[in-house]
Amino acid sequence: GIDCGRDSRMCCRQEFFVDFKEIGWEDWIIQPEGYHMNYCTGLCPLHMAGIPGLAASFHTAVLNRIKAASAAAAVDSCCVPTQRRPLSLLYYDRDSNIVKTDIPDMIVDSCGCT
Amino acid sequence: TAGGEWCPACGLATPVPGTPRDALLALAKQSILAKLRLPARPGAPQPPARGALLAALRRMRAQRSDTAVFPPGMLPNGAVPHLNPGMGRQEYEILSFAEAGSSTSHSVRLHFRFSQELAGSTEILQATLYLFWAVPSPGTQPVTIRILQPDPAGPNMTLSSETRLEVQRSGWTTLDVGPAVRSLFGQETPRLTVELEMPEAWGSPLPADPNDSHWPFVVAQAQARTHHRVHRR
Repeated sequence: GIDCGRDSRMCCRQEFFVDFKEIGWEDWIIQPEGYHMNYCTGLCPLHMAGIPGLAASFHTAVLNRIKAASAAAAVDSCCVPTQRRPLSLLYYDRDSNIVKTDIPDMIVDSCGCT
Repeated sequence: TAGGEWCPACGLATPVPGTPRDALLALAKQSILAKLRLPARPGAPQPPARGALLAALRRMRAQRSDTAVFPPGMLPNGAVPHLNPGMGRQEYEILSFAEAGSSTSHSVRLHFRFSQELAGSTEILQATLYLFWAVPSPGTQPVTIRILQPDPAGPNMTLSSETRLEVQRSGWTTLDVGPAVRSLFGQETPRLTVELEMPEAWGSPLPADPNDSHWPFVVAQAQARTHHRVHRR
């Protein structure tokens, strides 16, 4: 997958970091200092369906041509996460117990077209 | 998403480029609280004393390294741990410090509270009570540890289990309180009560100074309960 640049139009990963200080949560969340709430955005034209970002191999390039030519099924393709990882949190619960947990699939590492 | 599309494939609202930062911050808060099953952020916490916290973390690491010394997959007694049936389910590790309850000249009650959100959405895998004995004089001394349960019929407490120890010198003791905490996690106010009875000469096992590093604590491991799963054929 690729990361969004300033003028990216195609499917890419947009980075977005939430600093827990900024939202006043640093008192009950011990670690980490923030949350990478990255998200996927951008266009997924038909010929890019199934591509994790831009084509890299000859085989994929040929496949694209075939798909672009056969506009039979004008089906939209979505820009979605293709790789995610857990968010490890260490926090105080409301009884001031210390709790550690790994929330699965919370951080988007890469995006692609369905 | 302010009119943004709803992405069928990933079930997530796709933020429209240029979404205001505040909306994204609100989405981040909502996402974390939902995953932690919290209706709202907890209030300002009362952190434990630094000394007590460091001592607890050292004990926990020492406990964990004891099992790590043995080849992976093999317990000290040679048994192979059962594979966690809930592989892939979200797991929690909870560190709860004692609250001092009523006491007499030779006994004291300790309370360990667990949040309703965790109790309602997880099941206990194991829980261990850590106690430190400061023995004033040499020689073996009898000590009794009672786990008390709230009496459904009234305000009193009923005895759930009783353990007698012979304490010879100062040091930490651990006790498995998994069954007791497990049964608590089905109740309205999950609070574990432990009664300690010691020789009269010892006085209270609780350090006089709450900043003391020998404050009793419980470490529990829990995992998310499985919801009723509907399998699409």
